[in-house]
Amino acid sequence: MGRVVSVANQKGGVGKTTTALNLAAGLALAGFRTLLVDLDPQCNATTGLGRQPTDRHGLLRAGPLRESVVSTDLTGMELLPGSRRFEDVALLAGGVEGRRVEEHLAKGLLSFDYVIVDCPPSVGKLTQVALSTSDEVIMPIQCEYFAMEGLTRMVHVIGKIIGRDSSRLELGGIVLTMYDHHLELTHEVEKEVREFFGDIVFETVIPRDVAVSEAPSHGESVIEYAPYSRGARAYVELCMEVLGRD
Amino acid sequence: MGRVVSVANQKGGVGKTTTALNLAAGLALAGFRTLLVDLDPQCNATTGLGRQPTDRHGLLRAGPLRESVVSTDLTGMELLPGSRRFEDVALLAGGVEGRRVEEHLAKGLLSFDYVIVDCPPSVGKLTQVALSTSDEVIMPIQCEYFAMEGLTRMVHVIGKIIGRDSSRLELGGIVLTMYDHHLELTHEVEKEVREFFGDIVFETVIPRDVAVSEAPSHGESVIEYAPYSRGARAYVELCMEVLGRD
Ligand SMILES: Nc1ncnc2c1ncn2[C@@H]1O[C@H](COP(=O)(O)OP(=O)(O)OP(=O)(O)O)[C@@H](O)[C@H]1O
Ligand SMILES: Nc1ncnc2c1ncn2[C@@H]1O[C@H](COP(=O)(O)OP(=O)(O)OP(=O)(O)O)[C@@H](O)[C@H]1O
Ligand SMILES: [Mg+2]
Ligand SMILES: [Mg+2]
Repeated sequence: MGRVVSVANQKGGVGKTTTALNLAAGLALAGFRTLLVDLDPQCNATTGLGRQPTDRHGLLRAGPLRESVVSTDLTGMELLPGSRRFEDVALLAGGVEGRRVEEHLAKGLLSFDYVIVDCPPSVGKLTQVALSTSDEVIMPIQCEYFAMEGLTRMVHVIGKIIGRDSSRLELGGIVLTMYDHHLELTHEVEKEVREFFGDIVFETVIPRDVAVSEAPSHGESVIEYAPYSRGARAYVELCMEVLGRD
Repeated sequence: MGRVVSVANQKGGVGKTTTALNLAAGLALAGFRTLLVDLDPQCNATTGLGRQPTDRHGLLRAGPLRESVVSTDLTGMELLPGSRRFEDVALLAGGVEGRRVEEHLAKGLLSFDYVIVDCPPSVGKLTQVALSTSDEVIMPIQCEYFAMEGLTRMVHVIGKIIGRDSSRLELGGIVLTMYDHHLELTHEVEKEVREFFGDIVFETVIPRDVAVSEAPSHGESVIEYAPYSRGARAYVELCMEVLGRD
């Protein structure tokens, strides 16, 4: 049974999709059979790999999940595309459907070593459904003032889910993104986050690197698009650290 | 009756809060009585002005809205603080309560010239309630690949609301944020946005400027924190353009 890893943070634009996509690619390149699940109605993980969102989300279809999974250009990495339809999102998060999602995520993904779930910028029901079926959650944090603000709420929600008997969720780690070592603000936020969260914070930081933001327009991870870039090397290092913690 | 301006975009981290806060400050400095309404459960607009979120959102309290409004350090600019509580957010967006919000936004704010509403990163009910009680919506767009992706969905939702008999909503404009003229990606996105949206896009672009991201840690707008910075000057120019369009 594969490990299900959610990438989540209520704060918008902190690098959730970029981290989920590049982590999935890094794990595939390391030889693990990986599935990237796009749970965000913006469908950025889907379009960032050059694929199309689907009309009806695969997690809501009655048939086996396998039928909704599509290949990517990277061997060993597959994608469960997102859906822009609002009804799907509400269904994914609601009652009976919410349980179908949990069943699919729990049973349907047996053939993968890693399942990486990209979550929308919210702590609402959809993210909670993803967290309650995950083994771990990775939280990207931008090195900005507002970064610390929303974190306590997020950590509280994660704590609640970890506390449930039915959950196997652990905090996988916090990763600092868009790190710019020229900025004092970056160092201030890093110091605060490492003091507050200690060893939970990954050693690896992801630098701000234009190659990272260019890669999605080529439908690739930054590791494939610009393998010698600082952003690509940092994501490869992050993969090694994630593998080391599992 | 004041003009109600919502600042909205489903994409996270594009500069909604930064634009709402600095627009409100710029309008106050130009002599308009301005209210900033924080509708995001992250409460970044509230903490960015050095104020505390409230337990129960002012828009949900039965009493006159005036009682929930707090002053800021800037004369002429007041704040309706946000609430982190999830129940509030769901209530704000739901049935009967949703109507109370509309009543408050429509009637309770007579004493302001401008009401600026900071929305969460979503096109869900809460944002739709804000849009349906607004005169105009301003959409910040980051000069990044994913920026154009979610826009069609957002524009579709706005179009639906504009089409309703009860609405007076217009598209106030699109503003390019975190503009870095050294990056080719920035110029590519700008070209695409201006070709697609034409005159709707403001002439003024907001440059990426560290002073903008430092200002909230001092509880001030960038116009007060670093008045000679490129970010501050751009937000003053944006204010002039918004005033010119009204
Ligand atoms: N290390 C980096 N260097 C430069 N740009 C980056 C980096 N990481 C992410 N970006 C860019 O920043 C923007 C925000 O990142 P991303 O979309 O991954 O965040 P998100 O948390 O998924 O956003 P949302 O909250 O909307 O889901 C994107 O345009 C992305 O390309
Ligand atoms: N022009 C700019 N230059 C540099 N940094 C900026 C600029 N505009 C915004 N920022 C920073 O970028 C981050 C995202 O901006 P902001 O929080 O305003 O976006 P948002 O759209 O409100 O995010 P959310 O989707 O979470 O509500 C913040 O840390 C902010 O300080
Ligand atoms: Mg995302
Ligand atoms: Mg915001």
